[in-house]
Amino acid sequence: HPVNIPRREKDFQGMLEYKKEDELKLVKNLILELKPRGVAVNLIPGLPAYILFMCLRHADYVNDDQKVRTLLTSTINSIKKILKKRGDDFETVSFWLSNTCRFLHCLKQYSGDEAFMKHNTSRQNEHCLSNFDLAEYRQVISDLAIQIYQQLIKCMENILHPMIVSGMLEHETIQGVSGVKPTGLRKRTSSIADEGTYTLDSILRQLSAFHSTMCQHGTDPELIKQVVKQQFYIIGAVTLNNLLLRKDMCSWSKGMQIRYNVSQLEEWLRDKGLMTCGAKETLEPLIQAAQLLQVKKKTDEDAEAICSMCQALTTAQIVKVLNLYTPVNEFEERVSVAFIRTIQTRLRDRCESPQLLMDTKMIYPVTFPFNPSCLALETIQIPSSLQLGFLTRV
Amino acid sequence: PRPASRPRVLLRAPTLAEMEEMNISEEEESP
Repeated sequence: HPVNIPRREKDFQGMLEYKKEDELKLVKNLILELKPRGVAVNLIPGLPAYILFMCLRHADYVNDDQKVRTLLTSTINSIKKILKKRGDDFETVSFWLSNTCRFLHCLKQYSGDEAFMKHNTSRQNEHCLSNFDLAEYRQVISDLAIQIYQQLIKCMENILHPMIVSGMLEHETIQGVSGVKPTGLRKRTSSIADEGTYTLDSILRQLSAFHSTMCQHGTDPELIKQVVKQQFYIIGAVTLNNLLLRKDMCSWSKGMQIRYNVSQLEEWLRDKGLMTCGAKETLEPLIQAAQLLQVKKKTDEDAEAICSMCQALTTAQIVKVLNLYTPVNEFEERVSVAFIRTIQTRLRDRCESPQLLMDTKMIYPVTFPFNPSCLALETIQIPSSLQLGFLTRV
Repeated sequence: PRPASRPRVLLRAPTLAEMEEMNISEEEESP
């Protein structure tokens, strides 16, 4: 009778053997038909990446360069295909960004290159690629990761954008401050947002949802920081641009509301441990515009204070806010033309863009700092839900 | 174990754009 002797984990080499004719089935089950909210929700973070890498290791081990090439090409093309099909689904894009990055880290960690082996165990060093140097393919995977990152940013911006003006500018949460309309009439106060109106809370909840999903997918912490920085940039830029075009947004009370909203965003960063990711700094133009709405705007001393305070605003932006500034009552005057001329004279030597609006299409360049894994490849087991029974653990 | 003296063979790779073009032409060729 055949005896089924279970192999001890120390006997496994951390590779997955597969037949060439099963390659299509591999990418189909592992990439094209894998649903992040389906079976993938229970997988260890990065499992698809580890599985693909272990298959690659075996193709390398048997010295089959063609097999290595076709596996890499199929992997890359399949990821691109699924992102083309479901590129507007944040979870799908986030899932494949984190797996592509993990795959890239594996290619480095097990490349045999000493620079990437510093944190390896001796067992991990034994699992380095045997025959092939895949440095050029690492570049391709890195380029793919950049494309996916940009797609993720666009996906998030499409979700966030409709919330920003409403949540950051229009919805008023500070009771009593905006009791008087710019026209002098008293407004009806309400602590409840009208149905369909986005509030600051809507924005914070959405940021938390994005953050939670990325964490669940095992996205590199350094990458999460870059994503959050980009999110805050778009929030600040869209808010400021709207303020620069609307007279009804340029009042003392609006400045107060904006400063409160920014403080809530900072609180969110603190809560997530993201105070050093650079996100707060991207709000500086908006913060300074809000301060500009609240400071005195009469004397030469006021002009000097404004010029030194508004380092993150262009002259065009400062002048626009001053021109749009609307007093909330009859005791306050509009900003005088002479005062605005004083500001312009003081700032005439600045070397800056004459641009009024911030560039809402700007995406900060992304980097993928090397993040080796402590996971031992020989311990990885494949759940049956992935339907990869044709792979053999070696 | 792999002998340390044996260098790995560099596998040349197409760029991402070239892979995309190859993929498109393969899809066009297949029925």
